[in-house]
Amino acid sequence: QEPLTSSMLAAAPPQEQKQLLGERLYPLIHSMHSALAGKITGMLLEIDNSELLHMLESPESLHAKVEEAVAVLQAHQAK
Amino acid sequence: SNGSSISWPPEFHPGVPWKGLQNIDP
Repeated sequence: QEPLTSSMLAAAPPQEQKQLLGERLYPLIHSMHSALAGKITGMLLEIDNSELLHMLESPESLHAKVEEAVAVLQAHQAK
Repeated sequence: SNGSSISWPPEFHPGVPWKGLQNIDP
């Protein structure tokens, strides 16, 4: 699968852009938190597209955001 | 008393068109 680029994203409609990002993010997130992958991906898709692209290129950034999202999600579910 | 956040966050499923926050409104 070829890397997702900002120009590829820009060529797609806004809703499609999130879909493209989600399809790339999901497998990476699934490898970290298989049970929560769908919800974590949904949370991360609320982030700006440019930052999501950066996360796809930077595993460390993605990992940090995923851990952040898991903490938020667990706090939310504990309520 | 506040039930508005029960469905948060929207869940992403591969291969399923993403509706994101739009699907909160019926």
